Amino acid sequence: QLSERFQSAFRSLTGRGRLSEANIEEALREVRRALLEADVNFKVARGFVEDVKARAIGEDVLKSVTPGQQMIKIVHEELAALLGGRADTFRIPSGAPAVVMVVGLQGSGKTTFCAKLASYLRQRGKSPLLAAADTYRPAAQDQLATLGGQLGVPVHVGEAGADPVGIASTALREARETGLDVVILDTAGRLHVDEDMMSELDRIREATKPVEILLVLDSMTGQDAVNVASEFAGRLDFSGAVLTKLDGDTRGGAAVSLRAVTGKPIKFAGVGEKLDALEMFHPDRMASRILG
Amino acid sequence: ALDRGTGLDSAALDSIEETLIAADLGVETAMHLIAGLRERFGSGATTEDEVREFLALEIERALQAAETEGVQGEPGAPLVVMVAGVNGVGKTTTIGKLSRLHVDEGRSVILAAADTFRAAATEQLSIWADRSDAHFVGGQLGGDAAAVAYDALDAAIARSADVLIVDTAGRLHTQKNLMQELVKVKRVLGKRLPSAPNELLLVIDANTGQNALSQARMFDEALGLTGLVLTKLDGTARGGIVVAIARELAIPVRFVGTGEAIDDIEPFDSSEFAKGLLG
Ligand SMILES: Nc1nc2c(ncn2[C@@H]2O[C@H](COP(=O)(O)OP(=O)(O)OP(=O)(O)O)[C@@H](O)[C@H]2O)c(=O)[nH]1
Ligand SMILES: Nc1nc2c(ncn2[C@@H]2O[C@H](COP(=O)(O)OP(=O)(O)OP(=O)(O)O)[C@@H](O)[C@H]2O)c(=O)[nH]1
Ligand SMILES: [Mg+2]
Ligand SMILES: [Mg+2]
Repeated sequence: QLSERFQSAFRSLTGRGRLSEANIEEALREVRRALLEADVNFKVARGFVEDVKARAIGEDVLKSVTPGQQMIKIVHEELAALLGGRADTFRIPSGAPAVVMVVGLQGSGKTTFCAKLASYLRQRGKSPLLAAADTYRPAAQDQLATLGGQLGVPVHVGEAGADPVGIASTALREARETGLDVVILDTAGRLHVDEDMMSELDRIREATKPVEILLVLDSMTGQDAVNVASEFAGRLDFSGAVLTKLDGDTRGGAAVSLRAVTGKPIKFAGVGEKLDALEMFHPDRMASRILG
Repeated sequence: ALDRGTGLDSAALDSIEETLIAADLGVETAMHLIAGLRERFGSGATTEDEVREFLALEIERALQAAETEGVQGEPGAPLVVMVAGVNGVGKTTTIGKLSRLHVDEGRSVILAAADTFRAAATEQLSIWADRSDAHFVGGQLGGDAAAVAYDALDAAIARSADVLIVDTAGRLHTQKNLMQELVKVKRVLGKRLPSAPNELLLVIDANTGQNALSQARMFDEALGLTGLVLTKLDGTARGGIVVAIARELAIPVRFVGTGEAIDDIEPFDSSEFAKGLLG
C-alpha cells in the first residue's frame, strides 16, 4: 500500500528524527512506482510526480508532524483533480434528433455501451434510436439488434455491404421521420493508426454533426493509452470518454493518461456486461482505486 | 550519451528503464533487466547497440524458458483446444484464424460456440466456421455452456474430426462464479475424453497493461494454461506483459494476432518479438 511505503520513506534517514529532501525523493519514487504499476503512462507519471513534489515543498511537508499522511493527502487530491476537472453532465439538447457517435479500438465495449446509453437516456425521457454502423465485424449488426430488442429500443440496421456513412445518414433520417430524438451511432472498432478507418470517422462526423463523440476505452489499457487518446483527440476532437470493464481489478491508470494528454472529460464508467451496468464517472473513487 | 560509447550512468539506465516500461514489461521485469545490464556492463564504456543486443537476448531467453512442445491430440482422438480470456480480447476471431490454419493443413475442424451468454456470439463464430470451412456446433442463447462443449466433443468423436476448438464467453478473472463455469466446461470435456482439452489457451490483448499478469495468474490457477495468444499486435501497443507472465508463470506464447482478417495470425517468434519490444 502507498501509505505503508510512505511510512518507510519518511522514517528518518539520520535516525535522529530529522527529515530531509531525501525523504521526499524517496516518497516520490514510491508514488511513481505505484502509478506505473497502475498502468499510468511513464511520461504522465513523471509530470504528475513533479507537480506533487512542488506542492510537497510548497506546503512544507518536512515540517509536518505526520509527513506521510500529508503526502498521501496531496497525492490523492492532485490525482482526483487531474481525473475530474469539471464533471460535464451528459445532456442531450432537445429539438432535432441529436447524434451521439461512439468510437474506439476493437473490443473496448462500444456496442454494449451504446445499448447501455440507450437505456440510460430512455430512463431520462428520451426516445433513442440505435444505429448499427459497423459493417465489418461478423454479426455486429445482429449484436446491436439483439441488445436493442432486449431493451425494446428501435435499431436501425444497415443493408449488407452498405457504407457506414450511408447507414449513419439514413439512421438520422429515420429518427427525424419517426420522431425519435437521439441517434446512438455504434461504429466498428478500429486502430488509431489506420488512416482509412480514421478518415471514415471524419466522414461519419461530417455527415451527422454529432453533439457528442465518445471515445470508449478499455480500463485495462496499459502504456499505449496515451497514443490512442491523443490520436483520437487529434483526429476527432472527441467530447468525452467512457472507461469500460471497471468491474474488474485493473487499477485503471489509463484514465490518468487519457486526462493528462487530452484534457477531455471522462463521462461514464462501464461496470459490467448487463445493460444497466453504467455509472457516471467518479474522479475521487478512481483516484483511490489507482493508488491501490 | 549512450551512442558515444560512454558509461551506463543512472540517466542512461533510467532512459532504458522507461523504454521497457513503455512496452508494458512492468516495473518488476524492467528492474530485473536493468540489474542484469548493470551486472554485465558495470559503468564501463558501452554502445547503444550492445545494450539493445543484451536486452533482446535476455528477453528472448526469458520467453524461450517458458516454451513447450507443440500439442497433439491422442492417436485416434481429436485435438481439443479450449480458448478463454477476459471480454473483448479477440477469442472468437482467433478461433476463426486457428481454424483456417488447421484446415489449410488438411485437417477437419469443428468449432464449438460455448459462449451462450453474449448477444450474437454464436452467429459470430458461425460466420468464422463458414469462412474457414470448419463445421459448427452451437447452442441457445442463455443455454448451458458446458453442455454445448460436451455435445461438440461428442460430435467431433463421432465424425472423427481432427480438431475441436471450444469458444467460451469473455469473463473477468475476478468473477468467481464465471470462473467456476469455465472449470466446469474443462471438466466436462475431460469426462468425455480424458486427454481433453489438450491445449488451454488464454487470449491476451496487447493493449492490456499490468492487469494481464493478474488475468494469467487467475486463469492459470483455475484451469492450468498451456499457452497464450497475444492479439492486436498490429496496433501500437507492444505486449511486453507476456515477458512478465513467462517469468512468473512459465506460460508460453503460442501465436500472435496481427489484424482482423482470417490470415492475420502467426506462430510466436521470441527473437523477433524481443527485438520489437525495444522499438
Ligand atoms: N465485464 C465487463 N464487460 C464488458 C463491459 N463493457 C463491455 N463488456 C464486454 O466486453 C466485450 C466486448 O464488448 P463489445 O460491446 O462487443 O465491444 P466493441 O467495442 O463493440 O467491440 P468491436 O465492435 O469488435 O470493436 C463483450 O463481451 C461485452 O459484454 C463492462 O463494463 N464490463
Ligand atoms: N486489430 C486487431 N483486431 C483484432 C484482433 N483480434 C481480434 N480483433 C478484433 O477485436 C474485436 C473483438 O474480437 P472478438 O473475437 O469478438 O473478441 P472476444 O474475446 O471473443 O470477445 P467476447 O467474446 O465478447 O469476450 C473484434 O472487432 C475483432 O475483429 C487483432 O489481432 N488485431
Ligand atoms: Mg462493436
Ligand atoms: Mg467471443
